[in-house]
Amino acid sequence: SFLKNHLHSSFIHRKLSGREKKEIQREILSIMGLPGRPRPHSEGKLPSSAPLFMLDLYHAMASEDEDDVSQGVSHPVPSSLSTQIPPLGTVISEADTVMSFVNMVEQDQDIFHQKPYWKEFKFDLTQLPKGETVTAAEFRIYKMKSFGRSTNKTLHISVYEINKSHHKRESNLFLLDVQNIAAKEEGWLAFDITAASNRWLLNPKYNLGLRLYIELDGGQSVDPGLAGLVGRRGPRPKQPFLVTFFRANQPPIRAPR
Amino acid sequence: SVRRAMKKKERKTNDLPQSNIVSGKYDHYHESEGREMCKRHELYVSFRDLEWLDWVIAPQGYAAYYCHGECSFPLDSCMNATNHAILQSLVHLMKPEAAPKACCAPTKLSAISVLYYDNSNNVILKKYRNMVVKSCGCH
Repeated sequence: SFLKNHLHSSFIHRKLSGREKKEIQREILSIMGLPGRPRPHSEGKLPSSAPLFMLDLYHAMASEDEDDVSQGVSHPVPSSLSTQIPPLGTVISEADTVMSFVNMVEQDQDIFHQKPYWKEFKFDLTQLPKGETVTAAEFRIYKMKSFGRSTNKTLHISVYEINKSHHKRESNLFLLDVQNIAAKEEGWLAFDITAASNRWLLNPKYNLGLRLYIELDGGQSVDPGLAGLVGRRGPRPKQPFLVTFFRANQPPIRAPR
Repeated sequence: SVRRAMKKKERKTNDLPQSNIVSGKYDHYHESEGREMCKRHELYVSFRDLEWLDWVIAPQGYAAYYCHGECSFPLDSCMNATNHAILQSLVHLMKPEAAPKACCAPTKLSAISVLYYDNSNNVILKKYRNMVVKSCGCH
């Protein structure tokens, strides 16, 4: 219909032959730096990572591509993307690649266990773009209104990097970010985990995941489920994910045809 | 005097989008000789036609512009020509064996962003800088 409306009457549009299609596919994959076409699992078999969030980012980037021909210019960030990390607008503008990762593992120490309660997440960061460095990384988790007695209180949500896990004693943790939020609030929470993702890039074997704790003002532990945090079993568009912004070290080199 | 006249014409026309540019006197001169002047051509690449919509989320396709045509003296009023291209065209006119014609190439490029799934269902948004030809000219 796009072509029929004569919006771009000069576009060449004809049925490609099998050989032509293969040649074009090969050419585009080579430009994209992919060895072959990816084969994602169909919906339902495996959780996919934040396509709606990424689509918002795509629209922000695409409008920037249209507006600015020569240099990257910071543009206002769409409201759905605005977070606690201040320079995200610049980060988006300067990013060559943005990746959102599926949460592979989710472990809970909830109300059925001893206090303190916590929630663990793990992301596989081995499939990273070559020759690019991380400029920012965020762990994003959706919070609904809290249940129970803590509804009028302030929650202190801390995210830690798991440095070393031990079989029978507590893991070694490194504090990454803290957010203070009213229990009745609802929306996406974004935690800055740039430091951890840089360490994981250098040494993937140290990627033991993230651990999240919630406390009240008096230090009392709160179960993440009761605090309204949505986990892996929540609705698909509200599942937690990791988003990482990369910048290319050098412009890609293309072999002449 | 030729250069001054061309500069004047360039200033008038360079800001216009490609599709709004009306052919000038010299364009007809070239067309009448059966030669195609240097300009931007459009070719739409559809990811749907390539059967890639199972992994490419956006866009559904893109206009893969390219530059094609001749840079013959006098260089046409509607194109961006470098001073060197003007000089080279003159030298080519006088001594065709000594200097080739100026080259029809992109003068402005912009980025394109592609959103797609990888094998692990992670979502990747990649920006390819200097990919889309915005305008063509003689270099």
